[in-house]
Amino acid sequence: ILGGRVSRQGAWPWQCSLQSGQSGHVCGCVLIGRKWALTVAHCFEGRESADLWKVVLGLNNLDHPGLHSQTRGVRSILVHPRYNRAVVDYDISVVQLDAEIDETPFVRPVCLPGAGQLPSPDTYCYITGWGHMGNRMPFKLQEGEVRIISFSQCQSYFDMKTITPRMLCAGYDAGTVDSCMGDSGGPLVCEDASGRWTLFGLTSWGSVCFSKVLGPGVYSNVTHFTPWIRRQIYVHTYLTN
Amino acid sequence: CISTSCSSSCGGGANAVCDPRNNSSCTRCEPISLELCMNLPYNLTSFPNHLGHLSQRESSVSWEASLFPALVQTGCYQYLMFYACTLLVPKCDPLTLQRVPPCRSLCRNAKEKCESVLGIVGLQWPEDSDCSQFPEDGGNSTCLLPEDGVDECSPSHFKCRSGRCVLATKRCDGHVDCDDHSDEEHCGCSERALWECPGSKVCIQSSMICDGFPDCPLLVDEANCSTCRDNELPCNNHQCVHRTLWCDGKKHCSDSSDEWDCVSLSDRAGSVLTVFRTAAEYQVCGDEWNHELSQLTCNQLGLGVPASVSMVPDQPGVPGRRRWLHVHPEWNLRNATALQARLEKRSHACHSRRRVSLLCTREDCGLRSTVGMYRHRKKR
Repeated sequence: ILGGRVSRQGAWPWQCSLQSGQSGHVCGCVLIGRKWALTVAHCFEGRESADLWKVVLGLNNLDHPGLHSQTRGVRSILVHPRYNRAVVDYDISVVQLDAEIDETPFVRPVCLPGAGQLPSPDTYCYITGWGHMGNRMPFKLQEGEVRIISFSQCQSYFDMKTITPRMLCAGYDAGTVDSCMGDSGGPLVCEDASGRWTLFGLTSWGSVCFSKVLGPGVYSNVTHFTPWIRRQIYVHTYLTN
Repeated sequence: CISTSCSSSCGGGANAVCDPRNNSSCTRCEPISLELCMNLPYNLTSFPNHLGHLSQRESSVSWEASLFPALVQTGCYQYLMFYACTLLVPKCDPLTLQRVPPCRSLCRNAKEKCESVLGIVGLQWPEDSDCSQFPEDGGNSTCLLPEDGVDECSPSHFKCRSGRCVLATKRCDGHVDCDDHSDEEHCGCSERALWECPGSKVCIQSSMICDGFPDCPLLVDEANCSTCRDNELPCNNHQCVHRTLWCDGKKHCSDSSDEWDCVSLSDRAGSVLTVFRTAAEYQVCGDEWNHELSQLTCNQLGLGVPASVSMVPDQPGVPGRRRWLHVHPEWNLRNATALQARLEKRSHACHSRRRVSLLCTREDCGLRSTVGMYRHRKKR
């Protein structure tokens, strides 16, 4: 996260770290149920096998998991069948954990958006992750406040790519607070009046965040995929025959 | 060998334990599959490449694989794409199994003409491609130079009439990208070998027709995609499955769509539970209903947990005979199965004539603990 700050332990209990073999942390992910998490499809490029991965929750410092962390294996990886690597469209995956998590103040699921529920432009929301900070990779979970950018305004930043309805933009013209490599799959969450946080985006792509190329970050639009997400959970919970 | 699991003699059983003393590199040529470089004057490559990638897969998702095609659009160097491909998928000589590198002059030309363009946006030239590692052309080791006819654009580009290359995704995207506007000409669907959605100007790939995902405004690309018999129904992927197999709790469509949307809480009648079985709508008799089934229903619908359940008397004089489903006597012996598999039809109607009505409420989510927020109240 560029332009962010270290987050307090337990501040984002749905944030998880998707880890693989010797690489350690590869991507962010988001807990949405006791056995379910979301991340982006491009994290699995070249490493599609579930047994290569594990999910670590309740983390703050990547280097010192601490007492509150929980680790689960991955039972299945459900990449969206329409994921398109060339234009990074339909960039989402459902991850089924191999066992339920124990809900604690440090490990809790985030809410999924209702049908058609979208954050309005100029709403301020949060992104979190252990991704590149422009000069180094952090150990401690970073958080950054970003502003939701309208669809049309976002397209004006990216003449090399097409912004599709499956995408959501957030950040600033000057790219001062932005997600970066290693944040992929992590959450963009917004708080409602009742203090509940809802997941509207998954960090997906953007300009090269540690260059002078400016502009916002692009997130997978979770609202667009909520029916698909619920269907994957239903099929893999109740139709296992 | 480079990777941890290597074949003992570059052809023996894979995953043999590598002998640390055996550092022979297992080189073999493989056909080029990276779309960016499918129009090169050679078609065999070998890995690792000059950028340290261990496979074409890794190469295809590398940041160089998106950097170079974007850089080609600036027209900074005519043979930039050719040079990029000699790095991403180096030529493999089928006789010697050796990699053939680009000549130093090709590297120098590309770097001198394009490095400054990257600098404008604060990016560096890929450091792995230091030109001194490549042989001088005309020396005693062979190296690659662009032959006549080498295409400046890759298959992932659209070639403007002026010769410029722009990314294929920009063709007919409504924005003029070619200096001569040719990327926004002849944008009819058939002119681009695409299929035009009836009643709209939307063009889609022919592979998207009847693929289970609606793409055309009126969903016409997913209409008339199957010819099922009278006693069958079409799956989402247009397979045909007998109607008696629908919503029985077992997958019969290969995409499991015969078991989608089998259970619903009809808002209009105050969240009365409705179950579709053999493609017909049923009410659920409340006589043997229980709390576990309420929990299962809310969870299966992704609506959280039961908030309230009530047994609603059947409306008298409802047109047509109402259909009833009853709780299966062994409903609890079928774990991990959906609600529709725990109900059964019976010859008789529902004795109490009461239907199940259920309200679910979202489980706790999105709440942050205040743990640690104010743990230490230090007077300041």
